[in-house]
Amino acid sequence: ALSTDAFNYATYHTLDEIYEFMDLLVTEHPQLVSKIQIGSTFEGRPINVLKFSTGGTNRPAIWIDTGIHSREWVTQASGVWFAKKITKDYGQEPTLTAILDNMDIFLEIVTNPDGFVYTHKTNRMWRKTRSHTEGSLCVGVDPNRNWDAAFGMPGASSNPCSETYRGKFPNSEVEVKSIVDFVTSHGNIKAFISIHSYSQLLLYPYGYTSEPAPDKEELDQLAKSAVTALTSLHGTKFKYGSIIDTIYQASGSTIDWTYSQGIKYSFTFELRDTGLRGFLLPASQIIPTAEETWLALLTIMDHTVKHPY
Amino acid sequence: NENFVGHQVLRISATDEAQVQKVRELEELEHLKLDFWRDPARAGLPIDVRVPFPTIQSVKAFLEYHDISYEIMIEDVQSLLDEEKQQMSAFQAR
Repeated sequence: ALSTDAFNYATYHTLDEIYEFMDLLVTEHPQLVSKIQIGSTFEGRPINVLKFSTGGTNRPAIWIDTGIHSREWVTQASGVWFAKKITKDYGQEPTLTAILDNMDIFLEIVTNPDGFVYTHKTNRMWRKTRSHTEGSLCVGVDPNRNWDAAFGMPGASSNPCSETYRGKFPNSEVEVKSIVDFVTSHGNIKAFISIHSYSQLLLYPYGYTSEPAPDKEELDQLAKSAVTALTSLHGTKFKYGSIIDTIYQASGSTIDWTYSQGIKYSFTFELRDTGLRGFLLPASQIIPTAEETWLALLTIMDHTVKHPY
Repeated sequence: NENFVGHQVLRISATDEAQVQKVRELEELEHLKLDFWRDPARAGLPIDVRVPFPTIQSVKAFLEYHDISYEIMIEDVQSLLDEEKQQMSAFQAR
């Protein structure tokens, strides 16, 4: 595409195409968007994050990531759509404009670039990173079990061949460590939203214990509002609740770590569908999925701006 | 490119904890090369699993033997992948 207006948001794209899209968006909106490289993957690819900012220094910020599990293609595709939506709506749509006038948004569209390239070139069903484990022929670590939150507890595997292999130690995956370093050095992230598919769920901490999170009531109310907004567009039904109560026990998960770092508004989405096509969601559903998810994101971001802590 | 011809995605409905446990036993059998899209968690929650063609009969037989109900969600994974690829190529060509 010669411009992000001409970019096709209704099809799946390769890593190169997405990275070109990001560069194009930065070129078109230099006052609003910049690209930050927060690290390099196991195979040496850049890990890029888009920063949307209207100024200020180290403003409170909202983090959104898509595609930490590489085969969940609708999430990276939605991430691309979100990026464009932010640039289109800033200055036009009052809620987003107010958010960006007070906070920055960081968007990591391809959170597991090596895995994503592997899904395009070799195995469409690949989920994990592509790192090597000494003493095993099996490749990759589940980057959503590799965080330093109840690492190694039930809800993750110690078997390198498992799809939920936790890795040798917390943050062993550079794709995880890069975010950890970024979040800790930034120090002012107020909401952290990690986007997966599929199952149509909006989840909050905890995943490793059935103890309720200290902010459970507020998180539950906010999740309810976000899901209501999401459903209002196309009627898509979402369930919400804590990870352990809603799906299963998971240790070392992203938002358990971010919540432990004091990021109160920590959420995980599981986008469309409920299993008819699973990870193989038809491309015709990319835009409706992104549109409805955006309404939920907006609800969470708006609440974050209006409830400083 | 890895081939998924004949791979099916089954939705398993375990009605009690004993059935969930049985499905977990399947998960442990690495030679079956099962890919759980939704892990066995608890009774009442659907379990989705991609089963490679060579093991599909044994997995179905195991489930039927233990009276665990299932339905086929995706008949042939490769045909969906072909569709996806075709669409991407068509857009690129355009």
